[in-house]
Parts: sequence; structure tokens; C-alpha cells
Amino acid sequence: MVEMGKRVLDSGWLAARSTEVAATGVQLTTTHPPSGPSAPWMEAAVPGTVLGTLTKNKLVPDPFYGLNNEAILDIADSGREYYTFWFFTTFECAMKGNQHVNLNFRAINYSAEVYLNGHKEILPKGMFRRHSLDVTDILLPDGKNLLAVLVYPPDHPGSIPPEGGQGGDHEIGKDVATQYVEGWDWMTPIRDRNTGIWDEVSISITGPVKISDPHLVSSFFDGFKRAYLHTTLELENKSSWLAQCSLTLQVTTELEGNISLV
Amino acid sequence: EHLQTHELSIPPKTLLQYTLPPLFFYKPNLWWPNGMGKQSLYNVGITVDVKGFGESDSWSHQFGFRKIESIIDSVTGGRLFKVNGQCVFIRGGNWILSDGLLRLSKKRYMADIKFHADMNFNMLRCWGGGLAERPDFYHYCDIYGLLVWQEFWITGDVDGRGVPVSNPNGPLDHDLFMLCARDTVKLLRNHASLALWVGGNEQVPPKDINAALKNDLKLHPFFMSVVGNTALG
Repeated sequence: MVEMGKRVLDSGWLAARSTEVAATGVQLTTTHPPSGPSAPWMEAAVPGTVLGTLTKNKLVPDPFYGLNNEAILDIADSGREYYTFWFFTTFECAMKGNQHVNLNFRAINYSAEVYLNGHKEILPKGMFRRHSLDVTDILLPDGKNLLAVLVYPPDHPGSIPPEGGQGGDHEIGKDVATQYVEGWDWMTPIRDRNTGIWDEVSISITGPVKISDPHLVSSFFDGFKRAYLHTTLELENKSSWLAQCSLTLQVTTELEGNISLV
Repeated sequence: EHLQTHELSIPPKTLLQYTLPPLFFYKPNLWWPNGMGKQSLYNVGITVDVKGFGESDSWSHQFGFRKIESIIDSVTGGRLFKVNGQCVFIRGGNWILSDGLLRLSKKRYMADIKFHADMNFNMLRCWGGGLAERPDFYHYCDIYGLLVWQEFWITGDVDGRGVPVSNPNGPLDHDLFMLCARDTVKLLRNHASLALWVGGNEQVPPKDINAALKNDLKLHPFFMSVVGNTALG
């Protein structure tokens, strides 16, 4: 049985500018995967941003040294396509019967198309939302799974007036995204507006019943002598049969080293 | 006494919300902000076993017992904070984000936040034009005792101010804003350091967003009665 739990996908990622890749997402994740970090593909920063990937590969100067930022093309001048990037990786996950696998993105800026082994899913807009896809039926039982993500910049990246200023032309505020990226009194504009897979990517393997979003709250009485821990959670039975479950809650505190009090 | 097991049945292809009976603690070690005491954290583990399968899923989180209250003082107009019934003199810093290319590693968060704790700060305010900070940020604020004031994504970019004039009614898609806000709350709500949600930077969000945020984030009536003072949020 494959070990259950979360596995972070934070290595082995490649990236390429979308306008320089002829293959479709289906082709990239079936017949024509990139062979390695050779042009137009490069090693990617995931989690991170497109500009972070370009900086990592020394294709642009580090924007935070001197006036280097001035030498980097702003999305207002380049168009959104210039900072629309493919990200690609592979992973193995040979799950067994009654196991389920979710592919999780903790945050993407701003929207994306996900291709896994030739299957397409849309990740809708919004910089501050999680996406979780049940990929159980898509995974290949043996060997490598091919994952490609086409990441689009914010819909309204805006432009920066020559004199700079607070939030550029304010267009970025029309999206649900971070707003400092058009520049502020303390910050130069971020040329790609922080486009990218900017937080953790993972796969999580569970059995038929999955735990989601537990909520822990404490209440106190008698001057903090008595306390109660209130726990609410979501449970999803992904199977096609009635699941008889034992739900266990355990609270421990570490006394010293690896010794715990139960 | 800090171990509970409950039997339940879940119909096929069903998502359900389940509330466990409250778990009792006598004199738990409390979580305190930096400079007021220890940042005691308990490990909360939840496991679901399915008959005929075995362990199906598990979850764990470091949880701090603390009660944070804040009110606007009618005399000074300033916001007052209490933690575990004790007034806190806030020594805070403004936080936008750690790095403009979002290279947000655990190591970097640990160094940044420990640095603020070493400066004797006890609060970080995450500005509305920056990020909803990440779980790793909150983890180290839990560890080092930094209270967090987290703002949603409303600034002068979205209130009709500025030249050229910004959109006066916030982001174009208010439903998307609320979807992101609700998901962010679910992502971060269990952290001991999370002290206050704020609608935006130095202003009130558009009416419908503000009303929805206030409604969704209001204290559950059960906890209002526990607090015993409806002026405390």
C-alpha cells in the first residue's frame, strides 16, 4: 500500500514562455513532454513567480539591485502573453485500491489550465484561493505522471505612469490580487505582477474518507482554570459504499525532547 | 482525558460537517505574545479510520490556548488588545511581504519573524496591498509570539481615489473577493497568532463586501455567551 499523506511537489519543475512552446497541454503531458532544461525550457522556481524563474536563470538582472528593474520589460509594454508561462514536472504515485489522490495548489496568481496525463482542468481566477483536484482516475498506476500548468497573469496588470506613484494606474485593483505590484512609495513595480505558482503544490493520498478544513476553537471559564477545545471538521466519503468510521482526536504536549504527555 | 474516539457512518459520495463534543482541559498552558510568557502549543491530531480499510486520513496542527479580545477605546479612539484577560501594549511593525519575487521559504520566514521577535515586537500588521500571509508565516508567528493583524485586499487602488481615478467599488468581482476571503480564513484560522481580521488598508471595503465580511467573521453566539461581554469581538 502506498504511504498516505501529503507529498510536496517542489523540485524538478521546468518552465517556458507560452509563446515559445508549440505543443499543446495535451501533447506536453502525453507524447511531447519537455526533455529537460534546454531552450525554451528552463529550471523553474516553484513555488515562486515567473520573474523569479527568469532571475534564477539569469535571463533578467536581479530587479532588487541598483536600477536593474528598469532593464526588465514591464507587462504593460510586453503584453500579458510575455509573462504567460508553462510549468512542467513529473511525479510517481502508484496508489492501490480504495485510495484516492488529490492534486493541490495552495495559491496561483492569477488563473491557470492544468494538464495531467492529457486531461485538462481549469483553475479559475483569484490569487488567494486554494485549488484541489481529485486526480485518482487520471493517474497512471505505473510510472511517471506528466503535469503541465499554463499560468496566466492577472486580468488587469495595468500600466505604470512615468512618474510612478501609488499603485500605478490602479488597474490591478480590479482583480483579487496583491496590489503593491504596480509600485508604491516604498517599492518599484514588479514587472510580471507576481504571476506564477506562488505557493505550495502537493499531492495528498487518502483512503475512502478524507478530512478537510478542521476548525479548532477554545473557550474558557473560571479565570482560565477550565478550558474546552471545540473541533469541527468536514469529512468526505469518496467511495460508493457506506463508510463506518472511527474518528479520533488526540491532544498532546511535548514535555522535553520527544517525550509527550497524553 | 485528551483522547476521544467517535463512531460515525458516512453515506457514499457524501460531504458532511461534523462537530466533536468539547474536549476538557484543566489549567491548560496558555499561549502568550512575545514578552508576556511562553508560547505554549499543543499538538492536535485527528485521524479517521474506516472499517475494512484502516487509517483513511489524518491531520495535525499546533494549537495554542489563548483568548484575544480587542475593542475601540471610546476615550482615545485607539484599539485596545487583551490576551488571556491581560492588557497588551502593542509594539507592532508593518509587514507587506518577505520578498517581491515571492521566494517564501520556511527558512526565510523563520529568520524574518525571529528577527522581529528579537526586536521585542509583539504584533505584525499584514497590509491590505500585500499578501494574505502563508501558513509558514503564521507557524513562526505562533512559535515566536507575534500577534498578526491580517487585512484583506482593499487599498486606495479600489476606492475611487488616485490619479487616474481607481475603480470606486473595489475589485470588479465581489463574489470572487468573498470566495478568496472565505478560503483564506479557512486556511489560517487555527493559528494562535492570528489576532484580528481587517477589511482593508485605512478604509472600509465596498458596502456589500464589508457586510459579508462582518457577518461571516462575527463570533458564534455560543462564544459570545462564553465571553460574557458583547462589546468584545
